[in-house]
Amino acid sequence: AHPVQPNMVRLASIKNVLAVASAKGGVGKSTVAVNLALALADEGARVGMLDADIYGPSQPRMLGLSGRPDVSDKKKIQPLCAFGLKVMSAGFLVDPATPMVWRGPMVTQALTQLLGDTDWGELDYLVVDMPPGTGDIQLTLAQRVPVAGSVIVTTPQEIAVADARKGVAMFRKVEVPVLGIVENMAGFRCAHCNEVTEIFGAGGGARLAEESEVPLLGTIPLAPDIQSATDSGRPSVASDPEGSAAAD
Amino acid sequence: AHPVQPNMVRLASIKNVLAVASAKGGVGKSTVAVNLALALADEGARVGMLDADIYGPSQPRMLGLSGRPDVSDKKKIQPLCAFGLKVMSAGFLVDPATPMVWRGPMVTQALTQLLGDTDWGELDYLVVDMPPGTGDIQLTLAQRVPVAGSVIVTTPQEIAVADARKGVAMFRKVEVPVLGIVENMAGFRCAHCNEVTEIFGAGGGARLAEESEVPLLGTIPLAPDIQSATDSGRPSVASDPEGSAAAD
Ligand SMILES: Nc1ncnc2c1ncn2[C@@H]1O[C@H](COP(=O)(O)OP(=O)(O)O)[C@@H](O)[C@H]1O
Ligand SMILES: Nc1ncnc2c1ncn2[C@@H]1O[C@H](COP(=O)(O)OP(=O)(O)O)[C@@H](O)[C@H]1O
Ligand SMILES: [Zn+2]
Repeated sequence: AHPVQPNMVRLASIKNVLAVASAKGGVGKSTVAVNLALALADEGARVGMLDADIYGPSQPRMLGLSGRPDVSDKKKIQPLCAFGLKVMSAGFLVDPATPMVWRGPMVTQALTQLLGDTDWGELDYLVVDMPPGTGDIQLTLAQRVPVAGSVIVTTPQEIAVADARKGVAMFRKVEVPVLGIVENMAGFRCAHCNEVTEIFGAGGGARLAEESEVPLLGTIPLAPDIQSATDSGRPSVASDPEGSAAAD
Repeated sequence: AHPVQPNMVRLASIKNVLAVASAKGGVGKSTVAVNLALALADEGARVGMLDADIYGPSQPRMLGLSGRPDVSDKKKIQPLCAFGLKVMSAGFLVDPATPMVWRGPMVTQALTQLLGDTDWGELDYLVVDMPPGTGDIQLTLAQRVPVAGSVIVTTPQEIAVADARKGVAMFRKVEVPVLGIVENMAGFRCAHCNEVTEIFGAGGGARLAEESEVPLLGTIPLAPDIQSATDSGRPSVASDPEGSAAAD
């Protein structure tokens, strides 16, 4: 094992940390992160999920979890469990209607505590659901934790691809491997007439994958079922090659 | 006029600063901001647009603008102009593929410069297109500039409404009035059979407006034309009551 750098958070019991990211918001990072985590757990891996979006945590709702985590006498926070995942989120620590109006240093501290103080136990994978942007959270994760790889999510349109491209460049700058691209909200198939409309355009994910020289791990359609499943805490494991492809 | 607080950026020549925000990413803040700015300009107002999303600036593409702004000998940055708007964005100052991997203090400094060093001239409105979250950019804007009001954008689903609710609470915490809610990506009308599908659910915007005791300024459908117009730099002014409603 590498000698841990002085700033690194000791995560000795976690084999691989996977970041699911995109510099763009609302492209489906949380949705892809939860699907990836469930797909890995379905294959028998021990999986944790860290919701690193301190300002807008979505994982509690997506996994149907609520309630305050217990804190052991050694100051370790016990993760909540759902669908075979160990889950930690800033969403468990505050009232959902309360905004975290914090500047960078506070957010950095919150992330470091969620990472280092949670009693994760032995994990094969810790999936980290990243916030949008290329700022404090992204830097802190890359500088404090040995991240095995990142999955970049985009929707097909150029506005989103332009930001996802920055996400790829950022991970490369901080020496975190990019495992591949997931294109989300691709085509919409109308339930009434079965015709497909590409509301957000097409091909952006494939273009970014090719230009970045990484695989396109999968494409997920725009589908009302996906939205209703995630909003109601019954995440569907997309029977999607993305899960197994990313795990390799 | 109020005595300007010590930290306030002097914007003597700007009558009203309007923030278009949501704590959630990808809900259409940039799209609504550009439509609002164009609607105000169409009514004869002198309007500026500040793209405050330092990590993922979208306004250059949405307004079809590129190129480096001139800097006058008094160190004032000249805004670029399109469709009658004076526009400033971090996107004009760096190569579009380069990520701004900055922590909070750098981002705060960048925003303060874009606000204070740009030669806006006389404006009736400065529309500020906000990034997602409730962090450094939001706090800096509210603490440094007298913001006349904010417009909160959400999509219909609860995951987005939960974050937009935090955006409303944040502005109230920093004493910026909330002018109203805009619901975006409401229903999708299939071009093949004319049936409407509510891909992201329905009613979230109205619920948030009622609970926050502010008006629902408008509802925008999910439409491929909107996406292709914004992605190609030909923003359509949604012939939407939102423009005139928000101006009041
Ligand atoms: N493929 C999809 N089809 C329909 N709705 C989706 C899809 N992917 C995500 N969503 C919905 O879009 C919203 C944004 O997704 P989310 O995963 O929160 O994005 P991010 O984490 O990038 O902000 C959520 O309400 C989610 O349910
Ligand atoms: N009503 C709409 N119908 C179709 N596409 C839309 C609509 N509103 C926004 N978009 C598209 O969705 C993407 C995200 O919108 P954007 O304004 O960038 O959101 P934000 O500023 O909140 O991140 C853009 O590509 C935009 O073109
Ligand atoms: Zn149809």
